[in-house]
Amino acid sequence: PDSPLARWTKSLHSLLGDQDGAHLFRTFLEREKCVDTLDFWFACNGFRQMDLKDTKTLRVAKAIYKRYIENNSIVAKQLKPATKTYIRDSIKKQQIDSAMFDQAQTEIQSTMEENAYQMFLTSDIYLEYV
Amino acid sequence: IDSEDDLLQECISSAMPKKK
Repeated sequence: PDSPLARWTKSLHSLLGDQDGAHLFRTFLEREKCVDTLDFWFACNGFRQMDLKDTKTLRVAKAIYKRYIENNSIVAKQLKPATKTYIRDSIKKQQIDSAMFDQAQTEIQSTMEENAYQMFLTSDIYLEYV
Repeated sequence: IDSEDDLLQECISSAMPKKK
């Protein structure tokens, strides 16, 4: 019951917390052309751990915004307009906060749980690995 | 000075699970 595979099917969180699981899921998403959603999810986690006093942190917030939210990418399409506005305004005012991407990450995570994660568990990529 | 892409990549990598 403690095998990695048992953990992968438990939840999306357990899958992403496992190196091989995250890697395989990434390969699957690359094929489905929505790997940006996973990279965004990890970027949010990485951002939360950054030091707010470090000038790098604002640059990373801007980079995340530019890469995933400002344009019409797959991440932007899955976010609520209010969530995008909130992040845009925070960056404009340079009001950087560790939790500024939390809501966006939650929205992306819910979509991943409902769609990509379920598809992954029945995909040939996963079944072949099993 | 690091490029934006490098900073973003570094941020993503820092959050990836490590081998136990």
